[in-house]
Amino acid sequence: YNHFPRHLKWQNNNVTFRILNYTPDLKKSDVDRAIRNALNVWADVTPLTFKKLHVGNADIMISFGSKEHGDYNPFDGPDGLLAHAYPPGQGIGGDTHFDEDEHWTKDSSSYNLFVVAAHELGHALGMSHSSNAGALMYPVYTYTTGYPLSEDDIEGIQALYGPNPNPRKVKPKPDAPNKCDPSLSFDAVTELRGETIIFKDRFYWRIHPQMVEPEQTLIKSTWPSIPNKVDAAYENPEKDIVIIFSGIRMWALNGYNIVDGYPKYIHKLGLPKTVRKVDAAVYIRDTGKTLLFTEEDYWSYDEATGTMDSGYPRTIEEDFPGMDDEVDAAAYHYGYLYFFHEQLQYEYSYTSRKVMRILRTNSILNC
Amino acid sequence: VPLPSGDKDNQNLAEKYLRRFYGLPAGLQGRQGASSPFETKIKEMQRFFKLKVTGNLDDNTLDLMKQARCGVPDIGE
Repeated sequence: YNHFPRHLKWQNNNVTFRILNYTPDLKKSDVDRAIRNALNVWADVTPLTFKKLHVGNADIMISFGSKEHGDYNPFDGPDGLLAHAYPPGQGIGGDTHFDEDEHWTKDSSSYNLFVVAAHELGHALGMSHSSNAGALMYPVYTYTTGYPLSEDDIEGIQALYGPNPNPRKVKPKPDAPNKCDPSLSFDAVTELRGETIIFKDRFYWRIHPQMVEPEQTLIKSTWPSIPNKVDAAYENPEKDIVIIFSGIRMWALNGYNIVDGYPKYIHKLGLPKTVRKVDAAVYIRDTGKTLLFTEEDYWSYDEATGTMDSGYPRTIEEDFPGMDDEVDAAAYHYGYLYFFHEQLQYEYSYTSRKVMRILRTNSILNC
Repeated sequence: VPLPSGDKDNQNLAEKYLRRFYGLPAGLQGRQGASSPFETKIKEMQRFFKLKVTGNLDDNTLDLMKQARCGVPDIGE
């Protein structure tokens, strides 16, 4: 997290606010509720209280305007700049402006007013931008549901004002995973049109052969309709689709689009109803089979016939000697199977049927 | 040599972005060149967003500049 220079903050914990005008995109009551809920997000974790004024000067004056709107800090029309706010202080200090050229909504269909207001009011309280992609104070807009503050945001605002003396139970979002954390484990790994996609918590890293530095992004900002938690994923390059598994459901992606008719239940593949999640999945190009790993067992699915091969499940230990007995994620490259389990990665030769190397999981992330 | 128009648009977008969010000085002194203010500010932005710090206006950097965001600067005042 970051504060503004000199750690600007309100000296009085009882802060006043006033909504000067309203966007025509939403009912007045929806705007009132979005602003009140956005203030409550910060009140939940600090001693701050927010009193609404209807006349006169308030600490935080909230308004909607477009292009040049009176502060010599013009907006830019639709998209791009969504809003801005000034750090605590006299006059324009704390004031919060929303770009009327955006379309403000109560859901994920366009820019969600509550999400943007919670971010901007963070500035009005003294928070500057965070470089943590999971933080509310990250500069780039990302639609999110549930309590919007991450641990990073809470640490930052409490460094200014201290904790709430009567804390209401809040469940902060976990910060973005650190790719070079030595104990890092993966949720799922898949290829996607020549890139490698690694899922972890609410995020994924995208590794492109020419791009040394993996790019971390929130899953929801690329695929809003798949869950925040991915258990397994694999690409069938012949069909140009990626299958994403979460719980007992699976989604098919064609590039960045969800294929019609999904999600489906994983049991459609022929897995027994006792299976409640797939831990890892990998398509073996040389055989046309997809291996599906659950706990200590695995299944072999024939992509051409769309049926499960007979004689399964078999145990991982039996068929992949030297491997751990469970798998978090799996990938296949040029005759080698890469099994990820906790912070280790096993390079398994499919031809000589043995583990050739054991690496740290995050060595694939250039750590 | 004049930049091809697509690059020119991207160059302008980048300069506007870096002026607004990273305090790139306005006018010509912000232009290209090794260790120019432009390159310095690009590196500052890449460091902030944990991108590969190249000082070049690569695709990743440009993608990020085009995303909807807050109007408050990322660095300093």
